[in-house]
Amino acid sequence: MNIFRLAGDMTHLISVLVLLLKIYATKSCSGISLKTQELYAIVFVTRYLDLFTDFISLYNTVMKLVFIGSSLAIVWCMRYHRVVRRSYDRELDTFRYWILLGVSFILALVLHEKFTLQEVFWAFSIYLEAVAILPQLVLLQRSGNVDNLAGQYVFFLGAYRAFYILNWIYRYLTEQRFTRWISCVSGLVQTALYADFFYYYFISWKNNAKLQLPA
Amino acid sequence: SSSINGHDEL
Repeated sequence: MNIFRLAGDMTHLISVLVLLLKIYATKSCSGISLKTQELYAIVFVTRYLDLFTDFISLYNTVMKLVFIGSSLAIVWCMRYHRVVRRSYDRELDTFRYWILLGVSFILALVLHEKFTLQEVFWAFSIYLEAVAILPQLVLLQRSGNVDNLAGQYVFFLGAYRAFYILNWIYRYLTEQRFTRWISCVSGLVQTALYADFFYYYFISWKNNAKLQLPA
Repeated sequence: SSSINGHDEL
């Protein structure tokens, strides 16, 4: 464990807590893409198949349970909570995410570390996570200026993977045989997708204006 | 300690 990875995990945890806070406090999920939340639930379930077979550390197990639990709780809330579900932007959240699922799965069948069920699903979850934010970015684009909690959620989510890239560089420099090409390349693509959002987020923060994304 | 399948990251 290094400081970059810890910062990344904490930032990731903050992004989930910000989202849960927004939904719980305001009983509203306007501006949040259910499709992105469902993709994240699939990412965590398919990535943590080793939850009960591999014990790495208490921290690792607890964080896995938190990520799986919170992502499923958010999806449940947005789908079935009688108050929250009314504020879901159903007509704006129309990203055809089956494409993302299909492409990620096919890519995982071709590119993986070992051809075992667990490794193919692990690679699938890595590829899927890189593109899972797309429905949310499209929704932010369509709904124009975002309310700041939705913007903060995306900001922390992007920052977490940027910290992980620093972690991979650090591990590559300090551990001889550290190679995680699948994670590194996918993580770079993921962070790049946030780049334009970060730009507009910084501009709005600098001008102390509401976040305006070009339609 | 990295796990059996080497994935010790979240």
